[in-house]
Amino acid sequence: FKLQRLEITGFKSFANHTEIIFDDGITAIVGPNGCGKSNIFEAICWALGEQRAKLLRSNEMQDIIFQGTNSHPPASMAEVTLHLLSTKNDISEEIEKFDESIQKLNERNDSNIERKSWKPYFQNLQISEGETVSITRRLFRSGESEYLLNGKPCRLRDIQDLFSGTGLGNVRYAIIEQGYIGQILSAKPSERRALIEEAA
Amino acid sequence: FKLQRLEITGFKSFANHTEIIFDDGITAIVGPNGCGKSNIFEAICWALGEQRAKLLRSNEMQDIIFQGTNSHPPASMAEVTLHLLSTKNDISEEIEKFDESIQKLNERNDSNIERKSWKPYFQNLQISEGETVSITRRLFRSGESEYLLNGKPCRLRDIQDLFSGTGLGNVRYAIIEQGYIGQILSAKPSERRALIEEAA
Amino acid sequence: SKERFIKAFEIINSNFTKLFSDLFGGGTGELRLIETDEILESGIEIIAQPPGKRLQNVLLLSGGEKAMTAIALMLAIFEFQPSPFCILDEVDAPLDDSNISRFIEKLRQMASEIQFLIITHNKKTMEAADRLYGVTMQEKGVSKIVSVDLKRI
Amino acid sequence: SKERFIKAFEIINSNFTKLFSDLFGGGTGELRLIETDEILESGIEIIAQPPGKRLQNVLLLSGGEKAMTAIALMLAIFEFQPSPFCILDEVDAPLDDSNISRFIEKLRQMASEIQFLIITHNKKTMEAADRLYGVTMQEKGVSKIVSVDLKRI
Ligand SMILES: Nc1ncnc2c1ncn2[C@@H]1O[C@H](COP(=O)(O)OP(=O)(O)OP(=O)(O)O)[C@@H](O)[C@H]1O
Ligand SMILES: Nc1ncnc2c1ncn2[C@@H]1O[C@H](COP(=O)(O)OP(=O)(O)OP(=O)(O)O)[C@@H](O)[C@H]1O
Ligand SMILES: [Mg+2]
Ligand SMILES: [Mg+2]
Repeated sequence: FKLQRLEITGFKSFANHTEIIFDDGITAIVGPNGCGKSNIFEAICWALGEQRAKLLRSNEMQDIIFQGTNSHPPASMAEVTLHLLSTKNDISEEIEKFDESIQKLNERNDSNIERKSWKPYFQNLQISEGETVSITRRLFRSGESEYLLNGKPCRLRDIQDLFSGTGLGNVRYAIIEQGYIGQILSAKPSERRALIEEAA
Repeated sequence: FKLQRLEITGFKSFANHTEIIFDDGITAIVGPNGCGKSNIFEAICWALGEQRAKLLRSNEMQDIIFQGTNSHPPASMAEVTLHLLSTKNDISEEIEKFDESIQKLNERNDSNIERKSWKPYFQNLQISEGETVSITRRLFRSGESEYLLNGKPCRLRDIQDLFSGTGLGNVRYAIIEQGYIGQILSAKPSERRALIEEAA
Repeated sequence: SKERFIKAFEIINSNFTKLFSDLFGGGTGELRLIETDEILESGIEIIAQPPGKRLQNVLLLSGGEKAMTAIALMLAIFEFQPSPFCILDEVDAPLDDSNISRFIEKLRQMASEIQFLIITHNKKTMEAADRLYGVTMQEKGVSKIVSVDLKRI
Repeated sequence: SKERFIKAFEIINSNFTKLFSDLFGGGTGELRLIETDEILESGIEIIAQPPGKRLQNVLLLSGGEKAMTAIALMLAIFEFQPSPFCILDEVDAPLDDSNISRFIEKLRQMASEIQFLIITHNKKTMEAADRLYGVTMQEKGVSKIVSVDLKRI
C-alpha cells in the first residue's frame, strides 16, 4: 500500500476539513511547536485502527474530537479518511497471510476450513492492483464509531487486519512517534524481541 | 556558592586533565554528538556527591573511570575537582540549616544538643565570605574512594551535606539532565511534590 | 512544616503562572493540589493552557509545549529557592525558534543573579551565552575542551 | 516458527550492522540473543561501538549516539520486512549536523523504494525532502496546512 491522500476533519486541532497529498519519496511536515504536526501523525495511526488512547496522548478516545476554541465551536465528530494505493505485492501478500491464518486456525481447532469459503470477502473489497483503498474512521461525541472501507461500512477489525504484520499494526516498527526513539535503547530486551517477531 | 572552576581527569571520556573556568552569566557548552558535553554535566553531579550510578548512565560506579581507547590506555582513577566561591548567603544559610537539623534531632530524640559542640567542625572548614571551597572526589579501579574538602580528607557525607536543600542535593531542581525535561510532565503528581518539598 | 509547604507552594505557583505566560508569550499556567483534604499527602497537578487554546488535559500538549511547561515549573521552583547555579542539558532540543527566543530571553534576565551552565546544539542559544566552550574528540574517544570565540552582535 | 524467528533475526542483525556503520560513518553495531539456550524466550541485547570508541555498555552512549543506534535498529527491521510507508516524528531532534547528513543520506537511498513521511524542525532534513507541508495555526487553536515551496539546490 502506498500513501496517497489524507483527509482530516474534526480530529484534534484540525477543526476544518484538511487534505494532504502524498507522493513518492520523502514528504516533510514542518511548523512551530503546537501547530498540529504530531496530530497529523496520530490521525494516520487512528485511521489505521489505533485503539489505545494513551498512544494518542489522550485519557479517553473522545479527547481526539476537536474541542473548540474561543472563536470556533467544538466539533460533534472526528473523521479521518486515508486513501492508499494498492501495489502488486499487497494482493499476493494478503492472500498469503490469509492462507496462513486459515492454516493456523485449522491446526488449532483441528478443523478443515478452506480458503474458498473466505475468498468472497476479499473479492468484495475488490482490491486489485493499482486500485485505491479508502479507509474512513469516525467517532461521534456520543461515543459511537463508524468504519468504512471503500465507502462501505465495516468493522474496526477489518481495517486492523489489513495492516497486521506490516509494521503498521499493533506492534509498530514503521511508525516512530515523537519521543519513542529515546526509549528504544532503554526498553526491555523482550520488547525489542517483540518488534522482530512482528516482522518475522 | 558560585561555580569557579572545574578540573576533570580520568572521568569518562576525559582521559587527560581538563579545566573549565566559569564566570558570571551564561556559559554554553557545545560540540558534536558523543564528544563529552553530558560527561561534563555528570562530572559536576558526581563531584557534588551523586551516588546513584544509574543517574550517571552507568551500571556500576566503576564505569565512570576512563576505560581507554585503541590509542590511549585506561585510567587507574577518576578525579574531579570543583572550585566554588562562597557567597555571604551561604555561611548564614549553613548555620541556619545546622541549627534546624539540631532542632529536629532534639525534637525526635528528646535530647538537648547545643550548637556549641558542633560549631568547631564548620570553623575548621574556615569557609568565610569570598573564599574558595574546593571539592575533590576520586574513585580508583580497586573501588576505593577519596573525598577532599579544601585539600583535607573528609567523608562523602560532608560534601553532600554542603548542598542539601539547595536543589543540588539528592532531589535536584537546579540540575536538569538530558531527557529529563520530557519526563517531568508525565511524572507522578507525588514526584512533583517532592521537588517543591525540597525547595520548601 | 505544613505551613512551610503551603507557603512555598503558593509562591512557586505564582512564579509558575508568571513564567508560563512569559515563556509562551501569553496563555495561562497554574499548579493545583490534588485531594486538598490531606495537604501533606496530595500530589501536584499541572494546568497548562497555551495562548489561544482551550484548557485541556496537559497530556494533549505538543512535545514543544510540554517542554516549555516543564521549564516554567523548574524555573518557578528555582526562583523561589535559588540554588547558586543552574545546569541545563539540552532542554531546548524540542523548541522552535520563537519559543527558544523567549526561553533565552528569560535566562538572560535571570542570569544577572544566577550562573547558568547550558549544554546545547542550538545556534540561537549559543548566541545568547556570555562564553562558549567547545568540546571535541580530536583523538577518538578522548574529550578535549577548546574555548570558542564568541562574536557578540 | 522458531526457524522463522532465527532467520529473521540473522537478516535483521546483518542489516543493523551495515546501517550502524553507514549512519555512524564507521564503528560496529550488533544484535545478540541473551540466554541462547531458550531461543523462544530470549530477549535481544544491543551492542554498539561508535567509531574510535571502545566497546562499552550501551547505556554510556550519548543522547545523539543512542538515537542513531535506535534509528539503525528500526530501519534494520524495516529493511527486512518493508512496510509500504514509514512515518518518523522528530527522530532527528538530538542529532548534530554530521549525523543528520548521514541520516538523511540513508533516507534518500531508501526513498527510491519506500515512502517516508517525516516531521521535523531541522533545516537540513527539510532540504532533503521531495515536498514540504507547513502546518500553521493562523486562527489560534485551529490547524491549517500550507504547501511550502521547496527550492531544490
Ligand atoms: N481535541 C482537541 N481539540 C483541539 N485542540 C487539540 C485537541 N487535541 C490536541 N489539541 C491541540 O493540539 C496541539 C498539539 O499539536 P501537535 O502535538 O500536533 O503539535 P506539534 O506540531 O507536533 O508540535 P511540536 O513541534 O511541539 O511537537 C496542542 O496545543 C493541543 O492543545
Ligand atoms: N568510562 C568511559 N571511558 C571512556 N569513554 C566513555 C566512558 N564513559 C562514557 N564514555 C564515552 O563518552 C561518550 C558520551 O559522551 P557524552 O554523553 O558527554 O556526549 P554528548 O556530548 O553529551 O553528546 P550528545 O550531544 O549526543 O548528547 C560516549 O561515546 C561514551 O562512549
Ligand atoms: Mg510534535
Ligand atoms: Mg549529551
